Amino acid sequence: EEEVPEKDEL
Amino acid sequence: MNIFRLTGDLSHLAAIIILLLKIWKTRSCAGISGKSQILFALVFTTRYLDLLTSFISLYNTTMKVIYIGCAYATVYLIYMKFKATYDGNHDSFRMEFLVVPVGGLACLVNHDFSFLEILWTFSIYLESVAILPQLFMISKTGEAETITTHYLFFLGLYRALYLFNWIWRFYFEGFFDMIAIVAGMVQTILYCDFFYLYVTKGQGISL
Repeated sequence: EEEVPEKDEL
Repeated sequence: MNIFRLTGDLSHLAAIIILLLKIWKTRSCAGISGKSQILFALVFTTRYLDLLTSFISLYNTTMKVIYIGCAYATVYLIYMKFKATYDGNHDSFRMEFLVVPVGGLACLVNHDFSFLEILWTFSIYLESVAILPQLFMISKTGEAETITTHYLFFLGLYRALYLFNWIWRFYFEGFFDMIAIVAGMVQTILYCDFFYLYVTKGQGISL
């Protein structure tokens, strides 16, 4: 299961 | 947060404000592609739905609200308030030629097949090509107002700075998002031609 990069950017 | 990302966000904010003020002050959207602005509003809408589901920081939330607000205000000014000055004949790029392939690609190539993740991926891919109607319009009219070239400069610069931000984050944080990086490269490459003209000409530009 691929780890989803965090979405902390605009 | 790092200097590249902060200056990138400020450059993006500057571009959005420059455009909004230009249209508001001159009471005209001549030379501006309404289609690109619709696509940007769509990019922000599909990317910032997480405003409703998660809180990252005051900065993050504030900027997202400003971006969405300005994007819709710009579309409103172009298609409603100053509709008479909208140059529809030259703004003829077919948006569906961008939205449909990007939508399909977002369903095929993504990090996770979930609703919010597909929309986020769609917004990343769409943002990389959303400026095409504007660049196409300038190539058709053969010139652009100086203020419009400043808008495009800061808009192109923002994602170029984000590329450095991703290098920084990979090196210092091990953060890596292939989808954002590849789309960011495509987005920045689309501005290269314009950057060259902007730097060499400095004045009004003819693509």
